[in-house]
Amino acid sequence: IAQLIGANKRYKSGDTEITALQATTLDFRSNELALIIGPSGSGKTTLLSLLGCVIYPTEGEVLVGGNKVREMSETQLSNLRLNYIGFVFQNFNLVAPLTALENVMFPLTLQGVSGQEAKARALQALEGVGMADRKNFKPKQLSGGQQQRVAIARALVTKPQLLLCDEPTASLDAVSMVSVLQELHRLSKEGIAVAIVTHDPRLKEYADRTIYVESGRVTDNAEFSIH
Amino acid sequence: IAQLIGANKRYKSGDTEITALQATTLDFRSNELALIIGPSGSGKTTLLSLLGCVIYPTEGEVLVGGNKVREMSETQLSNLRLNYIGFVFQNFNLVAPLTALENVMFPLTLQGVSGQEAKARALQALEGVGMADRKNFKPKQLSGGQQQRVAIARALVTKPQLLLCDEPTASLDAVSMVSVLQELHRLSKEGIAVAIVTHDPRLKEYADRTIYVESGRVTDNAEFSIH
Ligand SMILES: Nc1ncnc2c1ncn2[C@@H]1O[C@H](COP(=O)(O)OP(=O)(O)OP(=O)(O)O)[C@@H](O)[C@H]1O
Ligand SMILES: Nc1ncnc2c1ncn2[C@@H]1O[C@H](COP(=O)(O)OP(=O)(O)OP(=O)(O)O)[C@@H](O)[C@H]1O
Ligand SMILES: [Mg+2]
Ligand SMILES: [Mg+2]
Repeated sequence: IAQLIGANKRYKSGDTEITALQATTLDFRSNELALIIGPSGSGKTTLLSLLGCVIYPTEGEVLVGGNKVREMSETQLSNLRLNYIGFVFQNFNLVAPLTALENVMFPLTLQGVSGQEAKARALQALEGVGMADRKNFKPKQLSGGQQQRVAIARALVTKPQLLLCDEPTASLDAVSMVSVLQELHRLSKEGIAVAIVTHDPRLKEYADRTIYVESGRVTDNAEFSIH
Repeated sequence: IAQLIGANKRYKSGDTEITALQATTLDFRSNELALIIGPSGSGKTTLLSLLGCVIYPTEGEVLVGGNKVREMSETQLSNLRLNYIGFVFQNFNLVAPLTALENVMFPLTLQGVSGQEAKARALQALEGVGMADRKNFKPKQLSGGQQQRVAIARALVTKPQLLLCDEPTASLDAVSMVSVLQELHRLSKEGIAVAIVTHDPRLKEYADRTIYVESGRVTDNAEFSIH
């Protein structure tokens, strides 16, 4: 479903150069829920953003759905992001003037789904994360955990093949966390590839695979424990 | 140091009225580290925002430093927020165009501290959270956990009497979390009142007291376990 081949990421800030991710070769497969763990600032969000075509590698290749991202046009890339990839950002990225329902409908409208169907599917996605009763609230009127659950519903509603989640349970209590993880686990068993960045030890029991990142270096199937 | 006396908070949204927090009487004392736990959307951030004079109660009173907040002028309130209270917001609230160092210096400059002293104290606060090496980076160039640590340094640098933290470790790995909590615990033993909203079971061992919030109702010294 998605691959990195010798892909790295460097940033220039003033006269210093930061290597956020060293050259990495990694494969994400369907039917698999992978956790990405590691210290703060180690490169986890960078890895996820490369896979999600949010940022581009300094060197090396990223392939999604078998296509090299570097060779795709801007239109092909935005179609890929819309129809193939679901992304839950670390800071939610909800659109402030839109209600919870409108935020979840938004990607469906972009896909050309009719207003009526978009509303029904968005409502169903909000119910799945326990947020139907707050559908007419705007992000500013929602708690941190409620905003996070709306962001999760928005990433799931387009039925992506590749689901990338950046700390999706950081603002959630144990009950909400379990219901979100059960849903993500169910989806991965139905065929999609799920990658989750987390510091939360509670997530270990849902994972098929653990990837460890430290100072930009990636170790696959790490026996590291999240403590 | 801070008290709620029969304080509640209601929001009107369209024709519905939401009670974010029911009438609550609660006291926060110096030399104490209190945890505030409870499900997502239960009213924890609302409770913290009332104490921090970020929002005002619909009914009842909030007292900080012995003064009724309702009877204070705008100038007295902004002085109270600047000199008495430190706040770590759930979404960090860093000022985007400023570097990490400038963000931490900002409250000191408002207090009238000289540029040189402000820089030295800000640098020390950043070192305390392991972020001195990223002092010239702007929030967009920092990872989630790095931004969170800068927000913690900014709340500590003014040496507040009352420190209010909303999920201060949600984006932190175990090592960063331990160093932040040890610092908060040390400060509470030196005399300040610390209140921390969290879903993180790892924080239990640092707490003197646990306050449980559910559907706007507050139970003090709750035997609830964070699991
Ligand atoms: N401006 C607002 N208008 C309407 N309702 C609001 C507003 N702000 C908060 N609420 C509601 O008040 C309730 C409590 O919110 P609060 O942010 O205190 O929850 P919380 O316990 O901090 O949750 P979390 O753990 O998800 O951060 C929520 O149900 C939320 O929808
Ligand atoms: N635009 C940028 N410019 C410069 N450096 C950057 C930029 N974006 C990220 N970095 C650096 O790259 C490194 C990796 O960041 P990344 O966001 O991937 O970390 P992370 O593992 O997700 O951390 P956290 O757990 O704190 O969210 C960090 O040290 C960060 O300072
Ligand atoms: Mg990150
Ligand atoms: Mg909150």
